[in-house]
Amino acid sequence: VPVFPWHSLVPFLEPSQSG
Amino acid sequence: SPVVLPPFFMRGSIIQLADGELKRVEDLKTEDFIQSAEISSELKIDSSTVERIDSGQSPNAVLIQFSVGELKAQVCVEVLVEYPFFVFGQGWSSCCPDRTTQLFELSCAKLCVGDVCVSLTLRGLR
Repeated sequence: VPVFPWHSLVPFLEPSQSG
Repeated sequence: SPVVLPPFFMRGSIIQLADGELKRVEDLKTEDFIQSAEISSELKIDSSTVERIDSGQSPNAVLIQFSVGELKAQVCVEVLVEYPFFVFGQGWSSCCPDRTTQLFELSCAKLCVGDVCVSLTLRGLR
């Protein structure tokens, strides 16, 4: 059964991605 | 690309928290993310507030504008309408909860402007 790390479930929202 | 959603949103998926504890994706609570981020030496948790939700350029996609962290940096992401975000104190939420539940059997609330979602950033990035 695959086990996924907790941090894969929520997004990295980095300011550099704005615009 | 918002075309394919990752498998770990499927009900019953096993998620490992930073302390090693295993939980099912549908059983995760806000505290699990907060405590995992506190343990992590690399990651920090951020609050990202939904400012706007517009239809995206791709079919079945939406463009969500967040204000991220203390600096309220504006970040836009395009995701499929069924993409679930974890809202503080509420749990999984998406722009089309029925579709999320249909695809992943994951119970889901409606994501609305003003919801505060869990997001991550690298420690020491700012």
